[in-house]
This record gives sequence, structure tokens and C-alpha cells, in this order.
Amino acid sequence: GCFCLKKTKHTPGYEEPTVLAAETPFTVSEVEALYELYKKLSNSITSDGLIHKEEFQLALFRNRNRRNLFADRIFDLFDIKRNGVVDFGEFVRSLGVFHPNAPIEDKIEFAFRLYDLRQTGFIEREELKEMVSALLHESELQLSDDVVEMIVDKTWSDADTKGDGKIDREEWKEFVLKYPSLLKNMTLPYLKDITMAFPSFVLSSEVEDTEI
Amino acid sequence: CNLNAFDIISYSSGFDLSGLFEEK
Repeated sequence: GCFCLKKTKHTPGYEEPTVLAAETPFTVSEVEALYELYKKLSNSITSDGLIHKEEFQLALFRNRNRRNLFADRIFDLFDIKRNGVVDFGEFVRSLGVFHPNAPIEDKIEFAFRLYDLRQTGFIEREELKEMVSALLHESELQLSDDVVEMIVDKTWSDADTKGDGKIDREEWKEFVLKYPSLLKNMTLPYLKDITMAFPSFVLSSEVEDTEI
Repeated sequence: CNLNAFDIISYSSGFDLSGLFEEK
């Protein structure tokens, strides 16, 4: 048979794996594996090769209409260019922060921006209360408002060391270094096995073509 | 009460990105 090699058509915002590997903790083959995952996610609802918020939520919850405060914020942080969609470069750079080998400073900064809901440059007490309440609302944990206030107060007095009613980056860094478990969600062990989960079919098919 | 408010937040499913890697 005759195999006609077509030039691979990439999604909008595609960047060379070598470039992305140089800027992130991923290897070139891991970036290629992430591209397989990216293509799947970005074509799950609309086939435009970009990840929309609904597609992100569908991937996280298997439900495109489920709203979640943190899924919204994480999507916004992935959307580095702030144009309402996540392209391949943004996807890889953002996931890079969650790699087990990413610098802890990057994880601390990402978490700070995540919790700084209103993007004022500080985590405010109101924001902390809002996050805890939103989470309790969606979970099966039933805690009274008094108990929530007590928990928030205790955390706040521990974190707001300057006592000015807001947590700045410096206080946040001190706080998470004191309680490193707070960063556990900032590391995704899956990212170390990404080439096993998403082998690059493109590369293997090219090898076969050469052999033929 | 030794619960840390940020620890409670980490229970949120929205903060768990592992869903991105699950087979759909």
C-alpha cells in the first residue's frame, strides 16, 4: 500500500515541545504525551483545539455545568493570557508548577494567587472564610458558622503574623513552610508517569513509516 | 480544634486536578 504523509496540523497556540521542555520541569517526550492529553481535553465539547472553561470542568468533574470556586480560579490561573481559553503552551507551563520536580517557590506562588480570590495581592480574611464556606457547602461536612469562624480565626492568627488583617506573600511563605501539608495539592504524582499514560502515537507511527 | 482552614480547602474536589488525567 501507499502511505501519504500529511503534514501534522497542530492546534492553535501549539509550541514546540523542545521549547516547552526547556522552560518547564517536563522532558520533551513528556510534553509530547501532554499534547495527546491536551488534544483530547480541548476537543471534548468544541473542536477548536483550545480548552474552554466548560471542557476543563468536564474533565475535572465529568460534568460541564458543575461550578466550583477553585476549578474557576485554577482555570483563570492557567489562562495566562486572560483571553478566556487555555492553549497548549499555557496548559504545559501551568501544569509544570504541579510537577513533583517544580521549584517549591513556584508552588507557593501559585497557591497564593489561587487563594487571593479578588486579586488584590493579599489573601484577606473574608476570602478565607468564603473558600471554607464554599467547600463545606459542596461537601458532606456539616459545620456550624460558629465552628467555621473559630477555625478561620485560629488559622488567621497563626498566618497574619504582622496583624494587619491580610496575608501578604511573605507571611504566606512563612506559613506554608511551617505547614508543608498545605502544598500537597500543588504536586500531581501523575505527571511523572505521563508518558506511560499518554504514549506519543505520532512518534511511534513515524518510526513505522520509516521502516516501511 | 486543630483544623487548619487551608487544610479544609485542600479537601475540595476542584483543587484536585487528577481528574484531568483520568480516562474519559
